[in-house]
Amino acid sequence: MNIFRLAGDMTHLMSVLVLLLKIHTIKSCAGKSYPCSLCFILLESSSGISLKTQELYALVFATRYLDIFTDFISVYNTIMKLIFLGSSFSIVWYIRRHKIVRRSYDKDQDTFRHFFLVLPCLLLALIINEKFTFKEVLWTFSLYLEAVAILPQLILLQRTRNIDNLTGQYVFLLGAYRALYILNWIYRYFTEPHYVHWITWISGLVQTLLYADFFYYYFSSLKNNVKLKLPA
Amino acid sequence: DEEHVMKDEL
Repeated sequence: MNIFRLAGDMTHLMSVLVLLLKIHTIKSCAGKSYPCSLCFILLESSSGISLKTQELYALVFATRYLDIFTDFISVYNTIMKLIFLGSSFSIVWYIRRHKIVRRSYDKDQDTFRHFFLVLPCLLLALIINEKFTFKEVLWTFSLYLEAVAILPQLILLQRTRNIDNLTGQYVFLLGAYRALYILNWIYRYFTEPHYVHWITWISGLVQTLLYADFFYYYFSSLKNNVKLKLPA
Repeated sequence: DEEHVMKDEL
């Protein structure tokens, strides 16, 4: 475990916590006659979180972590897998089923079809994989799908005029996690013998490039001290 | 042990 990998995992964890915090705030604000300003913003505007992206992530973790009960790597590894599985499914549950959280979700803006991402990724995983076995194909599928799963969220951000702070932080943390993983691969390539994983690297690189545009606007909004807004 | 190296990432 190197510092880049640990930092990457921690930013990934933080992104999940930011989302859970957001959901918690929406839940706890509802019904108050004089909500705090954060509650007010979160309840008045749509949440800006894409359910489509969250569902894709749940699918990514479910297909990637099939080995959780068969291969033991470390306690750290198992705990993190359980956290990502548990949090992704509970976030989906909250947005779909929780009375108040569901109301803050803007279904009409979040129109991306899962199908357009899932099917090509599945086909690609069937064609390009390291070993043609059930577990390996699903694992490869999870890599391809993770690479593009952020697209519905980025499209939603572009459509939402007011991006609230937490949603902006969430996407930023996810992008930072990917960028740190690339540094981790570079580090491992030079320090570990036979560390070559083309499928992981290329899909990881594609995934990180998808954030480039967002990063540009995120940092310029920080620099100019204005609210984050993506061009239409 | 190559496979294990790959799967140790999240």
